[in-house]
Amino acid sequence: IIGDQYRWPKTIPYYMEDDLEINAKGVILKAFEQYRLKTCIDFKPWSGEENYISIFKGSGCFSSVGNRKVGKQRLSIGKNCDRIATIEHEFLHALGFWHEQSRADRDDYVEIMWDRISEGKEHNFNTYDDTTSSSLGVPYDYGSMMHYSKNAFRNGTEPTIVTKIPAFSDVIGQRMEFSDSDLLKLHRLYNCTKGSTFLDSCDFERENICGMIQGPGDKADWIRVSTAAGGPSTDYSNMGKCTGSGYFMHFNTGTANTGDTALLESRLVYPKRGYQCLQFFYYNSAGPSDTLKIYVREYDSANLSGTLRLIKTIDGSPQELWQLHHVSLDAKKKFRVVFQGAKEGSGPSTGGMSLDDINLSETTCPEFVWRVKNFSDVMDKTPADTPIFSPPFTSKEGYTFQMGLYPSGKADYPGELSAYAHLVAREGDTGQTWPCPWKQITMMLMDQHPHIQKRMSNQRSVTTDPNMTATDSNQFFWDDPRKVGVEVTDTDGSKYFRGPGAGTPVYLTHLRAKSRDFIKGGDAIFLLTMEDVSHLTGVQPPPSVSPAPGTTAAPGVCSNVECLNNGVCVVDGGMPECRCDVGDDWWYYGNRCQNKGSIKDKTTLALASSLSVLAAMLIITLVTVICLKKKYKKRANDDGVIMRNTGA
Amino acid sequence: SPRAKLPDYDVDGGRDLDIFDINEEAGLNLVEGDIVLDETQTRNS
Repeated sequence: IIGDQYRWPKTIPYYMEDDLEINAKGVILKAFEQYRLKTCIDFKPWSGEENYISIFKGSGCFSSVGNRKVGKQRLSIGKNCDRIATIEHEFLHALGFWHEQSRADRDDYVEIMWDRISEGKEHNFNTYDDTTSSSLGVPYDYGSMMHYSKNAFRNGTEPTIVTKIPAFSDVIGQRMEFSDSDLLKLHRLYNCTKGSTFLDSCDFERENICGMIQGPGDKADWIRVSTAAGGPSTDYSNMGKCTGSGYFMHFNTGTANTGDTALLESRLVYPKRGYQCLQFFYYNSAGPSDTLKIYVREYDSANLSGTLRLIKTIDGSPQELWQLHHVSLDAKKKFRVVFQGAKEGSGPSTGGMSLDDINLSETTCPEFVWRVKNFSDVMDKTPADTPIFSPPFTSKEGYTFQMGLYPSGKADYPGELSAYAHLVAREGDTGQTWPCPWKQITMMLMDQHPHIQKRMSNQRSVTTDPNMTATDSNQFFWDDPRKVGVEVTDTDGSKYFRGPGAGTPVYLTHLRAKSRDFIKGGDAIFLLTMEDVSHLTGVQPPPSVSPAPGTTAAPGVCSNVECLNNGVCVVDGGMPECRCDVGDDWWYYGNRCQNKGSIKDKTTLALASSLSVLAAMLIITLVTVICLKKKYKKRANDDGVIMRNTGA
Repeated sequence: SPRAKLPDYDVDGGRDLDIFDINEEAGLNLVEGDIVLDETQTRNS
């Protein structure tokens, strides 16, 4: 939408209303994280700003376009809207974006089949001319998450939108993630230069290796290569598909001496949040006792050359594949990530350690990785309505869960991937509360693009509501799997109980699953997490009781300050200050919130002021009239005298 | 493949509903399916 008045500040205040579903609240926070990772847009809880977005559970998913400057601007995330792409879509509206197919130039790219549109719905296919809407110099994007799908508002079975390039017919209407063009437009509209939480990414395709350096004091080097004796034969970014490209970093342990180390250090990065996730692909063809260690080298005024701190040792026997690794970091000052390869013992004369597709961001790491090998085959050969299951994973709170995937879809859903989350329990498990309270399970099919900001992964989340009962039953759905589940035998012969699954039969179409980098080297990677979301069952504190960021309630400073009428004492610039309670049409004010104001008082005051001014003006007018009258009367009398004298 | 004692739960009600389908089912008649116009915009329209 054209007009600077419609822009939000780069940090948008939000308020999550109480009526939102808990799962929706969790997914909204995930959507915010994607905005932070991929754009300069940030979100903060509303702390009294004049304009903010109120997210509520309306009867659907909807938003206004741009900042309407109405104070509380409503954005609805209703039933079935709790998908990350839906939430990102609605927030793109709020940030100032119309739908992609309403661009002024859309008729160059798609044909609208007017006779196939449901009666009365034709207005949904309007366009906005280039005085109202700008495409910001970005080409028409069939892959935009703001594009309708081909069947939108149809009256029968034929599509309402036909793409001029037929190959894009099933591309339009994607609801996975921001496309590259969505992000480019957002960057241009809001003058973004970088993602708020993004730190670094490298696929080693360029000779400058993204500013990474060989560390000091080592005996060997990491070398940029496109193939390595002993493996791997190709990189991971391109899998050897592009001639003249496809590089990775390799430490040849075959030729190194026992005790040799090689340090590869990232460029300097500047953390803001104090926690990071390092993600990379690692190919280990070194000896079984050789190790890869991850350090951070942290800098401050006392350590100008930096202090090394070990984070994790990656060991394990060599494997003939690129393995995905996640390492959680906790750097709070300027730092580099250091990869240290160490040849610890005698090993094979060829091979070594290889790194590719490194990504560093200030986000939390996914907890569990489920890799499905030969995924195309699995999709093609698994009979319909037949699930495969991930291994059981145990969260840090002690609950075990697993993902059930129907590679050929559940019954009645051919051509789809169907995905379900199940709780798991073993005989003898103790310490859990049943039914399982408020754990959000997220199942993400990872788009394995080398650059984290360009990934369009597909994810769905479900949340364990301890009060939910099963359909046609009074049993709690998320109760102990030993009560509501069935006993199954694991591949190693151990037995466990699997509870019923919650998820969707339409997780992703086969067509989309075979697009982008969802399958790479034949394999698909699912990233699974189980997070506690019980804190989202509470109410978001309204500004009157929520100190603004940068101000903290300090009992010492505030102990002698009494704020009346529900006011809250905060410390601002070292001084205690009362933040007063505010309602829709009333407010408290004064240094101790001792006075009450209201719109009624304001109206009375305005009326009284107006009447006073009116009265004063009347008095002045009367006085002026009387004075003028007297003056002219006197002059008339004087004139008569003169006339008489002249005449005489 | 073992069958669960309780049936699985489809969070989408077993249907692939896009934003516009959800809003249509809810009886909403919004601009372009999911856009709310304010009073000034409505008058212009």
